[in-house]
Amino acid sequence: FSGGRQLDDDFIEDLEEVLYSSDMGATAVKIIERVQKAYKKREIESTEQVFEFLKKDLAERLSGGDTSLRRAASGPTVVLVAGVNGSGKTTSIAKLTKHFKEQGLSVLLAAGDTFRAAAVEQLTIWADRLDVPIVKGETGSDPAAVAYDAVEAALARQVDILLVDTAGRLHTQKNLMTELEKIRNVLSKKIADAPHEVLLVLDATTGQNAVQQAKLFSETIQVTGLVLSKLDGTAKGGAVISIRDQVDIPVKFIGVGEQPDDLEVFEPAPFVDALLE
Amino acid sequence: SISKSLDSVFSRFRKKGGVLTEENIQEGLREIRQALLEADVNFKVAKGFVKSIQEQAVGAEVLKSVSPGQQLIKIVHDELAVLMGEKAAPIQLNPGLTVIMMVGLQGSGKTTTCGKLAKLLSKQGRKPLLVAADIQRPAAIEQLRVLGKQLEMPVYTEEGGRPPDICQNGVRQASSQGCDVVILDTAGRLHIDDALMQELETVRKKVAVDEILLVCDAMTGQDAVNSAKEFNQRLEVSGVILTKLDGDTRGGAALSIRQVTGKPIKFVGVGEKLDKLEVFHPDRMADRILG
Ligand SMILES: Nc1nc2c(ncn2[C@@H]2O[C@H](COP(=O)(O)OP(=O)(O)OP(=O)(O)O)[C@@H](O)[C@H]2O)c(=O)[nH]1
Ligand SMILES: Nc1nc2c(ncn2[C@@H]2O[C@H](COP(=O)(O)OP(=O)(O)OP(=O)(O)O)[C@@H](O)[C@H]2O)c(=O)[nH]1
Ligand SMILES: [Mg+2]
Ligand SMILES: [Mg+2]
Repeated sequence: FSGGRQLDDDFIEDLEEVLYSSDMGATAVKIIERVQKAYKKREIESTEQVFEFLKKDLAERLSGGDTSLRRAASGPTVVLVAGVNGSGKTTSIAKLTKHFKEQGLSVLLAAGDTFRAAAVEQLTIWADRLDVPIVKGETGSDPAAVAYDAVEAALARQVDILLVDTAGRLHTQKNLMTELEKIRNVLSKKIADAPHEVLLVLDATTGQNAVQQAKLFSETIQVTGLVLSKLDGTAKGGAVISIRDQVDIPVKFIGVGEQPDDLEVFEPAPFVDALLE
Repeated sequence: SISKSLDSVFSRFRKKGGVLTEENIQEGLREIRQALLEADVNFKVAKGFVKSIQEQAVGAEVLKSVSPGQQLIKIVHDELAVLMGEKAAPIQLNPGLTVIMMVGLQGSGKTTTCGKLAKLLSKQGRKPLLVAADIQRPAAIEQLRVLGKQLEMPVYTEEGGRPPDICQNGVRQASSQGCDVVILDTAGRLHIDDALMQELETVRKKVAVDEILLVCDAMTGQDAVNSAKEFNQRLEVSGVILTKLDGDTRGGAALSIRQVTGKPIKFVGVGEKLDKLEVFHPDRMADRILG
């Protein structure tokens, strides 16, 4: 063998630490099995090669989804944004707005959080700063009604992209998940293929609960992509490995700060490199 | 559940009685470590915890009345509850003015918790003043204003000041408003953002803060130790509030945060409404983490 230790218990323990510490815990057992299988087949011959193997293996598994947003064949593209409380939905919408405007597209915002204190004000400030129109309703009004009005406005104004913000909610709150489903249904009734994208915003600091979030949000509104926010912190966001493994939802964007510029299109390889550091 | 898996692990020892030995509890300890990791307890914290359980469990007489698995669970549960801290770690309330500062990562629930704490303290006969010291997040000041209005409590705000001065000015005019508790809402920040962490240190220098409460999201994973450690090292927090426990996260971050800061978890947030703040129960948290 070319230097390096063999896959003994101590090495496996070290490997476990790397996997668990980056929040890949839900898939750690499977990943270690793959490594041991590759080792038996001589695809890996030393511990140095384990990390090279894993970088390729995990990057491949995170690839292959469509990282671009699906556009409507004609008319406005409708993007629904959802996620648990405080994950970064509203700020991610500001970032996506800038992202689309830089591509020369026109954007309309829907202030679909009619519940939380100053939620509408927060998105309105972003709309003003980014110079895009916004559709809002009264605080306490039905968010589905705001969604309806927003689609009407999007069609009337012939905007390219409609971004629909929603209130934070826990996937365990059945009535709120039903409310979210209703919002989605309103969008799909008004425009044939809408929503063209359903983005779940996940906080990179979240542990394995992220997998449960992805499952339940997906069951309710058919999530098409993840936005992994707050990756500028020290959290690695490894839960997306388990999410791709169990629910097959790709990461489309990552959030790396609090300003509209702080959005990047997801790239598996550098993300996985950081995961395995 | 952990009790089922430990029972099955120990099913072959049930008839033997005798003593818990290093050999016969190895598999049980692995199950316990797995349960902790599934609950998002930090890897190193889980490892250390299991080691301390092993030291306590080895040599313990297996009681005739319970299975070895149940006995191991009791050792684990009791140790977890002890680590979670003493039951009621109340807010340190002064006879005169008490100043409380909320700090934490972005989106953890600070602003909402300011409102909840104000409501709780007013029920205890206090007169809170909320201070809007987050000047960077769009509509953060407005968010606290709305909560203040809902609670019918004053909110101190300022145009164009820096947070340390806003906090100092807010505290200075608290008693003129007849208030005896000041709750400072600060902007969410990364523990690795040196400038913003220094800003909090500056608040502490300028204002006599009685309580610094670290507000943490209960669904935080392995990173909980990193941020909690840094906030504590730089500010010497006096307590922790764990939010969003109304979800289904096991909340292992609670153990990690306790282990790395040694500070008490004083309250838990269990909902978005302003009455959704409860006193922390260490034994209930232990049950939840073990699943
Ligand atoms: N550092 C960092 N902070 C972020 C990022 N994305 C969002 N934030 C911050 O996280 C906090 C919460 O963001 P919001 O956009 O209000 O989150 P939300 O999901 O809309 O919250 P609710 O509507 O209350 O559920 C804010 O302080 C944001 O500035 C990111 O990528 N990096
Ligand atoms: N379900 C639930 N939601 C909560 C709880 N505490 C806060 N929230 C929600 O979490 C989201 C973020 O709360 P904020 O109070 O804005 O958080 P913050 O820490 O002030 O955010 P920043 O100032 O941007 O750092 C909001 O949607 C709150 O309603 C809780 O205990 N349970
Ligand atoms: Mg929002
Ligand atoms: Mg806040």
